[in-house]
Amino acid sequence: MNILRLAGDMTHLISVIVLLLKIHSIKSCAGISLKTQELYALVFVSRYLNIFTDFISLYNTIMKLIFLGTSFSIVWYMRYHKIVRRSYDKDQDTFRHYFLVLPCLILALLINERFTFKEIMWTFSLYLEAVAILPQLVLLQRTKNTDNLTVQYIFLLGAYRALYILNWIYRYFTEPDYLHWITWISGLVQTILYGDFFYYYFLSWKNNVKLQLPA
Amino acid sequence: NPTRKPKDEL
Repeated sequence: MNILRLAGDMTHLISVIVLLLKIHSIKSCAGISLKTQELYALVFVSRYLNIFTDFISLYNTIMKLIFLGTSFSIVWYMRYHKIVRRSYDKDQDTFRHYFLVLPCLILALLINERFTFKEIMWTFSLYLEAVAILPQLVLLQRTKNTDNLTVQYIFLLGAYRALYILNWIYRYFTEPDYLHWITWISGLVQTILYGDFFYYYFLSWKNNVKLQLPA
Repeated sequence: NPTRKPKDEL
């Protein structure tokens, strides 16, 4: 495993920790989209169907378990924890899941590497992950007073994808037969969706002001 | 595609 890939995974892990920290310490999920979190839980379930059938490494299995466990616990906190759930901006978080899930499923049935259940679910998870951030970005745009942890969480999530792209470029040049068009294009789309956010993130960082996306 | 490597990315 190369350093870019490891950095990508660690950034992803830290983003989840930041979010859980926010939920745990201040007992608040204000500004966090439950829709996006539910989509991530679905992404991990569909992608890690091979967790018990294809052993890759201990690292790989543990990370999969962590991402599955944390994504479901975040959803649980936001839906059922008696204090946390009160801070959920339900009226603002109105993005419809099926607008994203259905097209991704259809696309996965049409464009995949192999027409098998596991492969289609894996492809579906890639397409869905690419767009799963959209409800969160919409909510961010609507929220007037976004706290710093929420902004850092979204930034880390975007940084993870950007690092994965660098990892793919590295692997393409160093590994023979390393060619994954579906993964690359989905990952690229996902990172592009962050473009606007990154732009305003750096602007707010440069000018030392709170981040606010223009309506 | 006979030489399919297992998917090692997360």
